[in-house]
Amino acid sequence: MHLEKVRMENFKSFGKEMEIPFKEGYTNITGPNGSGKSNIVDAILFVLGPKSSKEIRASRLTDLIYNGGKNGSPADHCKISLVFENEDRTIPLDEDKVTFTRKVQLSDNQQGYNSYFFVNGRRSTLYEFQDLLAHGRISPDGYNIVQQGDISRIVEMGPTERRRILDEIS
Amino acid sequence: MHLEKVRMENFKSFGKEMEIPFKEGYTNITGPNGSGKSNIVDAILFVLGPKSSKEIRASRLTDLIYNGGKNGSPADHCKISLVFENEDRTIPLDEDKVTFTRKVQLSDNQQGYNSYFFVNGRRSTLYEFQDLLAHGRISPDGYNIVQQGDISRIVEMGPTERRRILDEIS
Amino acid sequence: KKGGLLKVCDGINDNFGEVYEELSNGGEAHLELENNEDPFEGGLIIKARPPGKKVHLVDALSGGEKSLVSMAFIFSIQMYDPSPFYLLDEIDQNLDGLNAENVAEMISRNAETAQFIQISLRKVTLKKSDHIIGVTINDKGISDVIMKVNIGQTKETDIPEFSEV
Amino acid sequence: KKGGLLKVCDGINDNFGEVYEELSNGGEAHLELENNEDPFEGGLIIKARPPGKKVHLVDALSGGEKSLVSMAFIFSIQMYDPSPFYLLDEIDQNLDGLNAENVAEMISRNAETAQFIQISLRKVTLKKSDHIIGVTINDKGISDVIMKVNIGQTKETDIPEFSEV
Ligand SMILES: Nc1ncnc2c1ncn2[C@@H]1O[C@H](COP(=O)(O)OP(=O)(O)OP(=O)(O)O)[C@@H](O)[C@H]1O
Ligand SMILES: Nc1ncnc2c1ncn2[C@@H]1O[C@H](COP(=O)(O)OP(=O)(O)OP(=O)(O)O)[C@@H](O)[C@H]1O
Ligand SMILES: [Mg+2]
Ligand SMILES: [Mg+2]
Repeated sequence: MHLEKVRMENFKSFGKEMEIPFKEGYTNITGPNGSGKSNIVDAILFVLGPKSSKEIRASRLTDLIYNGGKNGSPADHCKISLVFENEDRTIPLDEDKVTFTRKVQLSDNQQGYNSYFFVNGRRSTLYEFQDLLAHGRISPDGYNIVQQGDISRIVEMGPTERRRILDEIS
Repeated sequence: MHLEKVRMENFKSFGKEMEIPFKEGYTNITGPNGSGKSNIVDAILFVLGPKSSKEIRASRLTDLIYNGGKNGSPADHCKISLVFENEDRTIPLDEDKVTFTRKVQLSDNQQGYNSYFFVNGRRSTLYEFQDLLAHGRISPDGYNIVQQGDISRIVEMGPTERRRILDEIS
Repeated sequence: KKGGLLKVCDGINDNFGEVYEELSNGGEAHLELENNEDPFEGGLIIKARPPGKKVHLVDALSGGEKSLVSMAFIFSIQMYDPSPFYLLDEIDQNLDGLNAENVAEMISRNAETAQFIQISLRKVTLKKSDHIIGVTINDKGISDVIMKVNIGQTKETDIPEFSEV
Repeated sequence: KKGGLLKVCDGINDNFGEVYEELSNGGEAHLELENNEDPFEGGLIIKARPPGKKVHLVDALSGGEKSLVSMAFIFSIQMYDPSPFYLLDEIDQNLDGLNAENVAEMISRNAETAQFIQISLRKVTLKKSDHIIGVTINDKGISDVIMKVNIGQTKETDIPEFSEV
């Protein structure tokens, strides 16, 4: 199992529809400051559903929608799809590819937006996402995703928080 | 006025007597990880007297004394001197050079050490240090000393803390 | 439950010492539970000794030394309980040229059994990867990507010009 | 007292916009007091807009963009109220090659009126300095220094081999 593609639409600085293919092995992402590298990590965490929106550097989910940049007009929704290759059936669905899609659409309801989850095109929930991904040992709070500036966190966190990493594994 | 020399004796990884000359203009310090670069910054802050010892990465002042490394024997004191060129008399002393020296000596008294301050060789106090240095706009809490990992702190600190930087200047 | 945690801790501890020794060229490191009798009452302590130095609590280490200890901890968990993919954002910021190269070398080896996606500005790191994705942004604030696959051992000229000079 | 703070804020604000525009190649930035009537009741807000983007509160900027804003703030205070020396420890960690070079270029200019001591692992930065101090540590854990003065515009070969590869 591996991450095969990330499809982005109006997510942060990715103000158009685009697809980033990922291969197995060792991939490096590089580019100038502010070009959007960490936004790709935020896009992946957005789908995996972190506990708090602080982790994707946004005070409200609607801050994730492309704001139009200097002269353009802001979008009304953002959508991210993660496509996993699943030939080894690590994710308990009988499919060679599993696509997790999350969409946030601006709305004039009280909270200001609607949030939708899809698995291979059919409606789903955050719980189903996390349940399916847990089989693949993929969790938004796992030690396998290290955000920018976080590398020394493992050493700087307190002993109890550090032990909790091991609790999760056992 | 500028910093002319730093003399170190048994301070952290600088386990011998040595002197580092500094010139005017632009100096860069480089070297491998763990070689002692940030320890030089800590040595300068040690003399300028930061508000808390946390800022020089030591839980107690005695942690600053050379610990002997892998096979050596630990020292019983550490001493740092900062030599400032003072031809323009920015520091209100009638001397071309002003040397600030701070020494911590292990002792079997209750706190476990004694701390000594000297200005040009005569006994002094931390208050006299800070008073003399304030004339040169040198303060341990000034924005002109940026410790490792601190660069984004100015942006990440709250608005009130940030305003306090301006309060100090006015 | 207690048995499970002790087993995990021992398993990871074996790898941790080995990985740190390799990354630091000869240092020693190990994990210790604060309370062996009742591990859930205490936390997990990391002790590390870079080559030539005394054993330290990790707080006294330098920026780069701390990053190496963190990396060793992550890799030792991976060896014990692998995850299908890893996402590492500028973990080599604190590292000098030599350590950055060592870490990239180890990731390149681990990438034979799991997918590693790393964000880096350092040439030493980009040289070791199998594929490079370049991200740019235009004057309207819209990001775009350029992809180079199967670069093998990159020649100096192949690395996109916006990387570290 | 209130008058003093307002005067300082205005003075620094003029420099801040100029310095940030130069460091970011065309961005805009300014300082705002939360409470103009009674500045001590509120804080100081920084607004910055990298070229091609909408104005942001600085929290939404990238790691490298935040470092540039912080540097611009420090330099603008220096222009308003100079200090005799500056000590900057690895401020270029987050910066890509181009930004690191711009910052080093600006420091090299400011170093004509004040003493700048910077710690860096980046070749682009070391190349701009007047003097280089190399720090090493032996296998007994004792640090030592090597000094190179008046290097002028350094040739590639002059830079100590332990720097960034
Ligand atoms: N909703 C949004 N619409 C448009 N742009 C956005 C939005 N949210 C964030 N951005 C932009 O994304 C940029 C940050 O991108 P990101 O953090 O991915 O940069 P990076 O490539 O990781 O840079 P660095 O190398 O400095 O870490 C910011 O400049 C910000 O203006
Ligand atoms: N009292 C002490 N006696 C001996 N060594 C010490 C003492 N205190 C700290 N050290 C050592 O100093 C080293 C840290 O040095 P420092 O933080 O200056 O490194 P650095 O050159 O800044 O590295 P980096 O590039 O990773 O930031 C640690 O490895 C630590 O072992
Ligand atoms: Mg980033
Ligand atoms: Mg350091």
